[in-house]
Amino acid sequence: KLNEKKKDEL
Amino acid sequence: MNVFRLLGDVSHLVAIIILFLKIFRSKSCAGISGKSQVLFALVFTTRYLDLFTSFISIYNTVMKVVFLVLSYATVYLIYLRFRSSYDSESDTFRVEFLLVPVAGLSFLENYDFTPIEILWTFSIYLESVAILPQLFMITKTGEAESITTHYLFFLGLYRALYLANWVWRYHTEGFFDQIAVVSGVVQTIFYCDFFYLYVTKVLKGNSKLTLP
Repeated sequence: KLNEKKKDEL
Repeated sequence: MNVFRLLGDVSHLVAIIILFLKIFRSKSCAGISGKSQVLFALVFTTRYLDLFTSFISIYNTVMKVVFLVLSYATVYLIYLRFRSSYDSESDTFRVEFLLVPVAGLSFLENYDFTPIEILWTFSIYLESVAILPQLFMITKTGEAESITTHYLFFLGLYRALYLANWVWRYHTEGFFDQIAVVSGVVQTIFYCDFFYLYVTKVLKGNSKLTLP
């Protein structure tokens, strides 16, 4: 599972 | 931000503007699948729920608002303003065959079982198939105006550029978003036969794309 990433993509 | 993602976002914006202007200026949505446009509005709605809760950058916020406004405005033009030109007999793709599997998969395969994350995952999976009603309509009518093919070209190009962006980000910052990458590959593959027709037919100067 991916770590909590900031969704900076559109 | 890298050049691939920036070009991808620009390509996406160009596609959405091309479509909106085509309908608005020709006062007709002939040959356009209203179902695909509804699906795209749903993609943006479920993906940009964090519009008011998390601020990334001015660019991010502005683009999200522009995509939301233009996609809903396009749906409005198709189903309300110019509905007499909407070709519902040709726009017959059963979207429930897309929505049900996509919704089911977003509950099964996601990064976090929370409403906002499941809705984001839903939007990613839905975007990869949202163009199918439009592609299906073109195969059904056997033709597409060249402006519509330019719309599809830039729309397909945008996610292909995002694939390059993910390769770049993986090598430069170790960033890897498996759900987005797999969906992006599937999404881009759906455009491949169109890209072939676009390059071999439309760019040769044909006034419109007619399928063999």
